[in-house]
Amino acid sequence: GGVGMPTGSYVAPKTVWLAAMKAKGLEISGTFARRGGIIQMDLSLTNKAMSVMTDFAIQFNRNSFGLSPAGPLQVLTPLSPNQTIDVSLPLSMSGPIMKMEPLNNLQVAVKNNIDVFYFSCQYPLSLLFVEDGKMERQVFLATWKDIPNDNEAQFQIKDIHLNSDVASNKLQGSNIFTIAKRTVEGQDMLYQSVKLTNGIWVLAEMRIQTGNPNHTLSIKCRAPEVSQFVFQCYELVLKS
Amino acid sequence: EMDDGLEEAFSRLAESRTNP
Repeated sequence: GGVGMPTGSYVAPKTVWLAAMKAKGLEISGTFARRGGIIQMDLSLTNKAMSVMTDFAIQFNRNSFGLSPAGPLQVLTPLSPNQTIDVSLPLSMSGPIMKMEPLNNLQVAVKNNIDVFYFSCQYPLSLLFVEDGKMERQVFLATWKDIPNDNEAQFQIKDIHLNSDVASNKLQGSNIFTIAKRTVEGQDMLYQSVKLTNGIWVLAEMRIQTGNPNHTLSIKCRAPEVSQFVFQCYELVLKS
Repeated sequence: EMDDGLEEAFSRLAESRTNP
């Protein structure tokens, strides 16, 4: 964002989640945003049918982190043919939980006066990274030692031309916090923490070598199934 | 002093990760 824009986590561009040809003329594109702890689904609804659309409502299937609408879908006026409206749906994390495959999958039902339509979309796990995710240094050291090596996953983040301070600042904007930095043999080692809305802590070490655009990310977590999704967020944020 | 200990512990962690 530019000067004066509210800060928040990385927001992906909207993509088409429901194609008009599969939904009797209703096209839905969307993305997810976290701004100051408020989670939202940002939607664009387009009427590509010949008649007016009314009576919109939305429902989520149960999902891995209990994501659910915190209010109704506010489409206050009928949607005319060829009209698009943007709607922000506030979300809460207090819905029913069921582990999804992939973990960040969300199944959505949208209805209007014509029919009910279903689609799936995936949210970036960074939607769940809370603002108080900076772990105490002492706790980090103890936890890092305590989590078994089998729970460590390693990833390559390729083609990133940022030094460690810039990378660290960028990540902090998405609630990935740097706790310590050490330089060993020309490599900057960043120790970082992330806390998910459900209380899961993720610990990370990012190695940045001067002149090498490929960084090594090691992730330790007691729930190792989240690691690859945290890695995806690093890539998205650092490449944005 | 306690913080010095933490600083040192992070240095040891980084060293051990670079030269296991």
